[in-house]
Amino acid sequence: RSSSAENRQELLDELEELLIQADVGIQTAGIIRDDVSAYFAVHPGATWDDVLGIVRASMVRMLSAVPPAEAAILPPIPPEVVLVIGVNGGGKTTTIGKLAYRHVQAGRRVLLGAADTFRAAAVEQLAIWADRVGADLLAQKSGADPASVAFDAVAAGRSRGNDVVILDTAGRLHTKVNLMQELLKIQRVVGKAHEGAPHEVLLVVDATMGQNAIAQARQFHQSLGITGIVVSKLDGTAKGGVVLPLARELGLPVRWLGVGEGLDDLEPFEAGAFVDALLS
Amino acid sequence: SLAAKLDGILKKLQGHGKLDERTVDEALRELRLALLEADVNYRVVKDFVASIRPKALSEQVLASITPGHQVAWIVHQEMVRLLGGESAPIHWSGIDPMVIMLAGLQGSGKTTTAAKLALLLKRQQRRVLLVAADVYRPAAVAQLRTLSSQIGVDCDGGEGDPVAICSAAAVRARREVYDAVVLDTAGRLHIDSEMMEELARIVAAVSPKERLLVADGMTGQDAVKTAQEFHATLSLTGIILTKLDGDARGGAALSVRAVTGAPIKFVGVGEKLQDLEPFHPSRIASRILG
Ligand SMILES: Nc1nc2c(ncn2[C@@H]2O[C@H](COP(=O)(O)OP(=O)(O)OP(=O)(O)O)[C@@H](O)[C@H]2O)c(=O)[nH]1
Ligand SMILES: Nc1nc2c(ncn2[C@@H]2O[C@H](COP(=O)(O)OP(=O)(O)OP(=O)(O)O)[C@@H](O)[C@H]2O)c(=O)[nH]1
Ligand SMILES: [Mg+2]
Ligand SMILES: [Mg+2]
Repeated sequence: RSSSAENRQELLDELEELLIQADVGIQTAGIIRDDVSAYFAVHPGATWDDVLGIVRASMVRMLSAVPPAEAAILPPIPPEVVLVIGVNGGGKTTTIGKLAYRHVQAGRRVLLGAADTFRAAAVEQLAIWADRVGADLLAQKSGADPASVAFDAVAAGRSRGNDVVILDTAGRLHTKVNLMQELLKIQRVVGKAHEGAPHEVLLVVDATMGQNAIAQARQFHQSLGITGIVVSKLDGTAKGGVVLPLARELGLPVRWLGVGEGLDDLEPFEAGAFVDALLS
Repeated sequence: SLAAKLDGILKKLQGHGKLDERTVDEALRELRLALLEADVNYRVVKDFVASIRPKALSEQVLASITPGHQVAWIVHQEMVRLLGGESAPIHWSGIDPMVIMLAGLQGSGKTTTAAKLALLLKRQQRRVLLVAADVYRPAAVAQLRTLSSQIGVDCDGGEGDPVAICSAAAVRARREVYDAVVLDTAGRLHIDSEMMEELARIVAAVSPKERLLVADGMTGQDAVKTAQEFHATLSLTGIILTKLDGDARGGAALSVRAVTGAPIKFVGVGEKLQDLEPFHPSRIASRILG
């Protein structure tokens, strides 16, 4: 059906509801709404499908505007070191298991560093994943200094000739200054163990997160420099729309999508497919 | 602050003598933005703002020297009312052990909260049995066992069928005269019908007096869908919101309360086992309104 002014307003309202409910936030919804209004000015008879086409293009553009990470351009001297961070319960440890599985399937030798020395059974959890996917594990006694574990894991990765070292860290809220300091220390000592490390700093963002994910990402990025985002739990009903403001405001690229609890449930990020799922 | 923003908009009303609906609607738009930014669900915001509108168009607002503060006060009051009174968190009754069941999405904080609750009850001189009914997540049982030994509380469970684990624990609790049983279940998606069916079977087997949704306080718009589904399956008696020790506004509180009608009983405010507080509606209202 083609739109009258009233229909167009209804359409814009429906669009706004769809976008807000996908957690893209008010600013991003407003930008997309403006794109659609501009389109309406030229095509007053636009249908809902036409509008979705404009919305899709607008979102893909936002996500693709992010420059690729340096790590993707310059392959590091092995081992490649990946530091995985994020707030509590987002899916870091599980994501590491999945990433390790991918690397092992590709014939790489992977070492996991159990640098979450704080949370109950965190090391045991990672150990089970290492065993499941065929990766090595480096851990110390519970309560050990996380930076010391991270250092040892990277040093061991170097001497043992691992291709990849992935470091698990404890979940932490970005507002806890001492915990952010701890993370900085981990990053610093890892650089001492292997020049240029960590080559990747991945922030795991739970798809169910609301607008606070932006504050989280901003703080983590400011402190450490994030090279990529993993959006987890996209097999639920949450859309993870917060990655749009993360791309727009912080220039952060999404690298991977977690779509389940199994070792195979990790997909490389592709803007078109992501936006299609968001709009479905 | 919101009050100051609303003041700026509503100051235009003053000296006009009659209420300008358009100006009030402009103020309500500002309120709507604040609530969406705070992660309150889109539809819940719509209903909430609609309920505020007649109150905002009242004589009392018009007569006020600071109409914006007046509206902000009305909004705060209404939100506190919606979030529910500060009722006694856990209802004790009867001689059978009180069975408390925790359920929710993956990673929301159930295992940690189970131990926090157990510590709270222990400090109230109750004998508590913690039950590790998550047989799926790697080292989930080890996690709860570690926490329970930290606080000196007995812990059952481990392998097998979660329903059987819970039943066995309930039997043991009755036989050995525990005051309370806290069931930690596996995180699950509300759209996973098999796993939701497992929850229903646990309820059928042990009739938990308290069926609590443990939800992440930083959740965005999706909070409504999750809460609705868990409520439909469990008929929730309460909600625990976790991870409110950060700077998330916590709009999920209003969303889950609005769609389930279940009272928010506790909030998690940290990773330590002491970090569980009773819910204070006024504090959360202030936080949501920024
Ligand atoms: N459905 C689903 N569940 C996931 C996904 N990723 C992780 N999970 C689950 O989320 C829960 C938390 O995952 P963890 O890997 O322990 O999260 P974490 O960030 O390491 O948690 P902390 O170390 O405690 O901060 C577990 O139950 C995982 O199985 C996903 O993509 N989909
Ligand atoms: N900062 C903070 N962290 C919390 C709070 N409650 C739980 N956590 C952390 O959140 C993470 C996940 O907690 P769990 O207890 O493992 O969550 P869960 O719901 O049992 O996870 P699954 O069993 O995988 O579904 C852990 O790192 C906890 O320490 C809280 O109130 N504040
Ligand atoms: Mg972890
Ligand atoms: Mg758990």
